[in-house]
Amino acid sequence: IIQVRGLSKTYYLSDEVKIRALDNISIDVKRGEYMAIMGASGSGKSTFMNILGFLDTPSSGSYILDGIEGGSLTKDQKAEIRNRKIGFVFQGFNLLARTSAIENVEMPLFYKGGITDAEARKKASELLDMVGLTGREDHHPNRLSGGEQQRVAIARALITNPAIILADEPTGNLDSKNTEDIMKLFTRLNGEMGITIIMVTHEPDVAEFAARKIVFKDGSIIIDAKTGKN
Amino acid sequence: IIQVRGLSKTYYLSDEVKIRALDNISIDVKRGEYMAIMGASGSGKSTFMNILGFLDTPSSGSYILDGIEGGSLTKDQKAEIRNRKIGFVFQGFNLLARTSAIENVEMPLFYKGGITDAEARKKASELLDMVGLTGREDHHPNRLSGGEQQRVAIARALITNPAIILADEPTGNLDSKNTEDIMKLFTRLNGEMGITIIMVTHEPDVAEFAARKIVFKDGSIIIDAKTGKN
Ligand SMILES: Nc1ncnc2c1ncn2[C@@H]1O[C@H](COP(=O)(O)OP(=O)(O)OP(=O)(O)O)[C@@H](O)[C@H]1O
Ligand SMILES: Nc1ncnc2c1ncn2[C@@H]1O[C@H](COP(=O)(O)OP(=O)(O)OP(=O)(O)O)[C@@H](O)[C@H]1O
Ligand SMILES: [Mg+2]
Ligand SMILES: [Mg+2]
Repeated sequence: IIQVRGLSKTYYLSDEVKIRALDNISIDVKRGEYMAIMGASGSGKSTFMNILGFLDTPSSGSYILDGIEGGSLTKDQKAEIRNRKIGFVFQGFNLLARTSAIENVEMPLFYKGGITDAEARKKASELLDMVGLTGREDHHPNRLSGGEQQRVAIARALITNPAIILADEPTGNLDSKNTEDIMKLFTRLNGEMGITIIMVTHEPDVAEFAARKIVFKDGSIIIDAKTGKN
Repeated sequence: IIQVRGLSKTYYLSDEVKIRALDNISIDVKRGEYMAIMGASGSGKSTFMNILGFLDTPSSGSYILDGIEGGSLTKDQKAEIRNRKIGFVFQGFNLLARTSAIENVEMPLFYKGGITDAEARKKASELLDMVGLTGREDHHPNRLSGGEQQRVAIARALITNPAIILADEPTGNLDSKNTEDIMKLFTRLNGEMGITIIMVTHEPDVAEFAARKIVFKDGSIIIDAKTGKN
């Protein structure tokens, strides 16, 4: 479902100072695969995820999602694919500050359209319940704990029934019980519904829920292996 | 160094709906102690840390820091104690968006005063080097990875040589190598300089670097024990 060839991303801070965030990445991800991404802080994981999620463009190389070449798309076409096919859990959550948890979760459905207010609210409420946030639906993000904000971000990523979940450190602020619940949820989405999951994590226990693990170092993939789950 | 008696914090969302974020907490922390705080997401850890750091006030109960009763202080007096005695690592980093990493780290020194620009810059540069961020000094937060932002927040908390470090999930976005480096740094600050450290974490391996561990549940402390380090 994902084909990446020679992907590079370089940031230029000045004429002479540049940072190679991604260095010639090539990788294939099959439909229905559950892959973990690990690697040191600053090794390029989020940069890679942002390009996969059409939130950023590479400096060079190609990225094909579901047969569609990323480079050939307009900004609007990318936004439409993001909304229809991808659920993105951001490392920094990126919740809208002036709306409640449940409004944050519903929002992707209103972009998509074709759903009544009542249906959207019901779906959002069920997802919040699935991540243990019943009772926090009307809180704005600044009235939620760090782990609660993270779970709102997870619920929001799932509401459009995406074909692909891109989760950047989805359990970084969660205790072991909540982490386990989220991992069971992801395992079910992948196992029963065939959703492709790419998950950045720095916790080896969390990576073990995936079937495949890749490791980034200085913008390159240095390890690509099956996990113990196989 | 810290005495807490009957501390409670209740949020009122409306006349009938209230959330007991902290429920009658009493605890003493000795000078030079290294204590870890664990507990489920939403159990009150950050609320407790914010009160200890004079960033929030309790609904009831008392908090004495270094012999000074928190309730008797003015807003300005609290800001002054925060600046002089406490180094706070926020769960959400709370970096200033429009200033560089090194300017973020220096800032507490300029509040404190009595230091030249050159000395402040030198000290900030050394701290950024200590957390592995040489080469990222001039980046603004939106040009830093999640783990890099977290390390800037850690460096900033240390720059005034505080008597107490309050660290809320300081390694939540860090890989194992960086986590280990930060834990070695904290162990040195505690062991060699006698700095009191209170650290929220959801990772048991990280908690083991502390000598004492408390566990929060629904706003109360349900466990208070020595760690394996003893
Ligand atoms: N301003 C607020 N208004 C209402 N409720 C709040 C507010 N701030 C926090 N809460 C609630 O208080 C509870 C405790 O929050 P706190 O941030 O202390 O949790 P925590 O233990 O740090 O959680 P985490 O591990 O997820 O960071 C949460 O359930 C949260 O929803
Ligand atoms: N806009 C930018 N301008 C310049 N440099 C950047 C920018 N964004 C990221 N970087 C740099 O690119 C490198 C890779 O960043 P990235 O966010 O992909 O790392 P990461 O692997 O996700 O790290 P972490 O585990 O800390 O989240 C980092 O060293 C970072 O400083
Ligand atoms: Mg990242
Ligand atoms: Mg918290």
